[in-house]
Amino acid sequence: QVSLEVIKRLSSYLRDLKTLENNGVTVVSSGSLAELLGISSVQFRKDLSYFGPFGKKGVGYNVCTLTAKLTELLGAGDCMGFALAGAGKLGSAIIQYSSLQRFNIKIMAAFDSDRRKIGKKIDGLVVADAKDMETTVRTMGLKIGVICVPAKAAQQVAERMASAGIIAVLNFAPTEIKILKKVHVSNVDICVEIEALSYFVRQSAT
Amino acid sequence: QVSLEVIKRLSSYLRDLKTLENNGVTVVSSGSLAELLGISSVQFRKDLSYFGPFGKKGVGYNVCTLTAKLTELLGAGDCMGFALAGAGKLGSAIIQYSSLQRFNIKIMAAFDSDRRKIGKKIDGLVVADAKDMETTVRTMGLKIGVICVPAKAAQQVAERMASAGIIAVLNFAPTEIKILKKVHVSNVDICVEIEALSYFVRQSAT
Ligand SMILES: NC(=O)c1ccc[n+]([C@@H]2O[C@H](COP(=O)([O-])OP(=O)(O)OC[C@H]3O[C@@H](n4cnc5c(N)ncnc54)[C@H](O)[C@@H]3O)[C@@H](O)[C@H]2O)c1
Ligand SMILES: NC(=O)c1ccc[n+]([C@@H]2O[C@H](COP(=O)([O-])OP(=O)(O)OC[C@H]3O[C@@H](n4cnc5c(N)ncnc54)[C@H](O)[C@@H]3O)[C@@H](O)[C@H]2O)c1
Repeated sequence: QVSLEVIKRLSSYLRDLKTLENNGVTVVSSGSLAELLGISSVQFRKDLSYFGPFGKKGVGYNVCTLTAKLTELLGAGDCMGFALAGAGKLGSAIIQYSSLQRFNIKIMAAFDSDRRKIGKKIDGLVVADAKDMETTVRTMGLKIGVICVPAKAAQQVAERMASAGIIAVLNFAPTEIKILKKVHVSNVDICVEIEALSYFVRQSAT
Repeated sequence: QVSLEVIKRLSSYLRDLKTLENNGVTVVSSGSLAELLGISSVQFRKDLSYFGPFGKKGVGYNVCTLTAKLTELLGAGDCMGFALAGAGKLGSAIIQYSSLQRFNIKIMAAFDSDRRKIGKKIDGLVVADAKDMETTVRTMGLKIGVICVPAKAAQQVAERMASAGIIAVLNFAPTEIKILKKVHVSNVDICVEIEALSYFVRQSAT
């Protein structure tokens, strides 16, 4: 059973591998690849081992092959749609950012409960009424939801998404979402990222 | 040499431990703690082992003690300030979010190059002119910078932050920042998070 953490790491390995490919690199040792990725080569080989034998000991990895295998593995070849609730500052930034389409995910619908935001067009996407979320999500068969509403609205929004068929949620609201076990909830907290950096700042000061 | 990944995990363990504490839990086994944290108990014990012997085999961990030790370890008792460049949609959302002060990090200054944003007040913080960033960062002795500017401006903003004394950067712009080895650069990409969820959606469909 692969953890979300491993998948996230593989996802960013893929992004770095594509950069190597674009720079014309054809073969890379696990040592230099690990250095590029900022992880130990042990960690890297362990992550890949979940999915099959990759690379040749002593020779390294063929960048093209590894990129193709990771793309297939992550299903990064097909595009997957998602719904977003809360077209506020964070939500709007995400809508615009995803339209850059650097990855194979695509925002298919965005919802808000604020009259002034419903009907607003952000990078070609029209913000819909939060009342229509279940119907739209079900009709489109969307399986991923992104929550960018205030903390007090998050729990209910998550439940409504789940009832409409969503099975994976990315939550930004600073609250714990309690939902059926079959729904994957991933929480993103920028403060955790900044706090992690503060640890290193203290270490370098000593 | 502890990796940023371990520190980030410890940071979110701390947040979950505080929740347990608030719910009156006093002792917890590594098994149930790991389940709560969504990781393997092997991973959990390994992460803690970097910093000392914690808990008693067979008994579990004293929540209060573990929380206190992690707080001390992460320096989560003191507050660390940071600067933010790019008070746009994402930047404004982050300024407001950090003012919730759920963690021991505090935004001390925000900068923008847009006339219409300079002087704007967001949750008590006045957006300053990007021209004054180096001087202000140096005067305040800030060590952490958050980059929320467009991709084409990110590299230069990072260099200016580094020249002003910043040694850890959290970058949101979709571009690789090339900087001196002594400056820690952490990249956050919401699309990587969503892509990771799409992997699980595919798995559950098969
Ligand atoms: N995790 C992080 O790192 C992080 C960073 C920044 C913000 N946040 C959080 O993200 C959320 C959004 O932040 P923001 O600054 O964009 O706030 P915002 O107020 O600008 O946006 C929230 C939007 O949600 C809408 N909304 C409220 N209830 C709704 C509902 N039931 N259905 C649909 N839409 C609804 C509002 O009308 C508004 O447009 C907040 O919970 C904030 O704390 C998290
Ligand atoms: N990593 C992610 O997951 C993620 C998610 C959303 C947005 N983004 C990225 O974050 C950045 C900000 O997104 P946004 O939607 O808030 O954009 P935005 O256009 O709303 O905000 C950008 C702000 O930066 C300011 N700016 C431009 N050049 C500057 C400079 N040299 N110094 C100081 N300020 C400057 C602009 O005036 C503007 O206010 C973009 O690069 C975007 O691609 C990343």
